[in-house]
Amino acid sequence: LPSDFDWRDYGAVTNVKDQGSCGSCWSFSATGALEGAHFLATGELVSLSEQQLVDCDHECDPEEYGACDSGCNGGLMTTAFEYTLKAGGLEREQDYPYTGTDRGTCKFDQSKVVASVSNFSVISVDEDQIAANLVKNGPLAVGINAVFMQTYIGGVSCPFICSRRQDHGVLLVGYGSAGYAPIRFKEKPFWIIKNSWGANWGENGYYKICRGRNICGVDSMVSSVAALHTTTR
Amino acid sequence: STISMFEADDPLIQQVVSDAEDHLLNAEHHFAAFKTDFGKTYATQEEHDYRFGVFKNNLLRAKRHQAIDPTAVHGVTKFSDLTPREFRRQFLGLRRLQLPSHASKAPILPTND
Repeated sequence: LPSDFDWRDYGAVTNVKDQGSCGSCWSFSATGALEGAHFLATGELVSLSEQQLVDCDHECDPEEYGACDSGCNGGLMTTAFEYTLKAGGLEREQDYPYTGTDRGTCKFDQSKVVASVSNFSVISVDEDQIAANLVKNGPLAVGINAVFMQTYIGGVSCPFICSRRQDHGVLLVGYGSAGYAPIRFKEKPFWIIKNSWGANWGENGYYKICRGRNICGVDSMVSSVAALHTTTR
Repeated sequence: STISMFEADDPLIQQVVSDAEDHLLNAEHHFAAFKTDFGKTYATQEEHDYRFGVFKNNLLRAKRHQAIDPTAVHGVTKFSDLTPREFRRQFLGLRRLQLPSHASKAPILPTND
């Protein structure tokens, strides 16, 4: 594995998006992963529609009654992949643009699908496996506890204590080997996370969190998606 | 005024008093900058005053986060006028993971070389 890796350097990551006042982070995490997978499959970077997931994805977890993807009220990336697999794929952002509300009806047009899922999988809680899957398969959808993100401005977040109960969906796009941690007198490795709160949050929309001990649950809920090699219009 | 001369000489007490005064003196300045930077307006004076109270609490929270998370920079963000509950309700939305048994597990990849 390389010591440093960032999918942004390879053109696999779209610009930072803004979910607005809507708990649709799960849809941004899912589209981000599929955008990366589609890039790997086709060489083409396409911004995909979160609104399609917000409006049309009501996929439920078969193991928990009532746990369904539910627009601004929340969802889960793996069930979003399941929906995308069943629906046939996602439209472009520009064909089905984001509105930040879930009060609209589903306007999915299958003839406008540009990216499709071939399969998806969950990755074990093992940082080397997460890194290997990231490098091999593209950006990964991850869950994280966001309590420190409300006040985060920059640097490598490495809190002494942080709950591992995930409440926010984000996209893992890379890692670095040496974020300087002056108080601990050593260089600390970190994950590079793409968020969906706009470019005026964090480090141009990105968050760095240290690696090594599943901080804020970042290693616990990681999923990878593979895209079909489709031809676009 | 309740601090005795003995206590006032204590550097720790001085630091606490100084921090509290700094906080109160700077909060209005920070809130004004926050409103300008993020284009925030409030419909009524009551709403404005309430949000200012929330903002002051978040300044203290950012300071606590800075102490717990010293390798990052914590401070005023566009969410600084939201309570933690409002922040969770409006900007977070991940359902709790019930790892689906039908989801395939990624094969173990080699990580040497």
